[in-house]
Amino acid sequence: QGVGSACPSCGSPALALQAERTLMLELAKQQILKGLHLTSRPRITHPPPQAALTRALRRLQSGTVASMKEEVISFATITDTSTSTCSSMLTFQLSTLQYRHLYHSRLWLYVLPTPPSGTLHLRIFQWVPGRRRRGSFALLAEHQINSPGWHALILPSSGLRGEQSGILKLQLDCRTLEDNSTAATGQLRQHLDTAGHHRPFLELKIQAYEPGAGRTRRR
Amino acid sequence: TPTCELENPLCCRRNYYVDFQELGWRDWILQPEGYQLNYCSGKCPPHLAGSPGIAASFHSAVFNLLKANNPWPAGSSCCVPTARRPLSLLYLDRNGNVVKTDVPDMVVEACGCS
Repeated sequence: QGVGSACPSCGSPALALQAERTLMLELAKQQILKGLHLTSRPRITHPPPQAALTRALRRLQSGTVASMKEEVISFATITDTSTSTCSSMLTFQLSTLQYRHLYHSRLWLYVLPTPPSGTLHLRIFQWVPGRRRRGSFALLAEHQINSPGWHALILPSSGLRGEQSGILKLQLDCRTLEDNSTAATGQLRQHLDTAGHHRPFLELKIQAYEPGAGRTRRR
Repeated sequence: TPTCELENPLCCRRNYYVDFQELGWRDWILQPEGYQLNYCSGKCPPHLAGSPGIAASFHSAVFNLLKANNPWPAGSSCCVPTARRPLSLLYLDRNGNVVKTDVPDMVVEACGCS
């Protein structure tokens, strides 16, 4: 209220406007970080491409999120496309799912037009790390896809377990009946587009609960 | 609850908008562009004790106790938030994932006297 007047609540002299503004901005930062359970603001080193971000945000349901729940969209980094995108390894960096209950997960993929006869048979495996760097692939889901464009493939939430570091790896394996006959020639067609704004992403719904809440519930 | 005006010394809600651009946080908070960091300010004279502006029955109970016991209580009552609402945020986490969450009790909606 400008210099000279006193604070109506505690009587101390009111702050100069600029000092009050600085104090309020600092309070806002603390309030938001506390509300998001963060100790400091995140440093974004690789922001997702704007086009992919815009497209993905359309998937998030509008309206408010139920309390203690979060919706997350995580973009894949593609490794090991080897011969075709149909055998891509999709790697996701998820802040550890520890202390959180995942109750809804879908993998969004962009399917290219397949030959007129083709139904695309798609299998999704999760890379499960083992001891001494050995690991194995666990089948998560199988889908038959009959049309091109974006497809939201439901994954069993109970099956998805990020590594301690929060890394989640999904291996794709897709083919059409036609591929089976041409596989010998090695000309596997490209059935998926995983580049640019057709980058695959995971859509997750997470119930955030505090450590030890499970015990409380059991009791 | 009255919104604070300059000449109003009594308990009221002061509206205070914070733009995330001014915090330098628009690179990781995608939506909204800012939020109301409202707060409560003002005097709470005895006759306003317990008048949170939205639950008058509590106020009348306190007022009757005041009248029955002593007109001038030793303690004073304070101007505090009595209703808050959540803030929906869409932000990028440290891994570049998009997170949408509702932060509870972020925006003060109403003020009253304790």
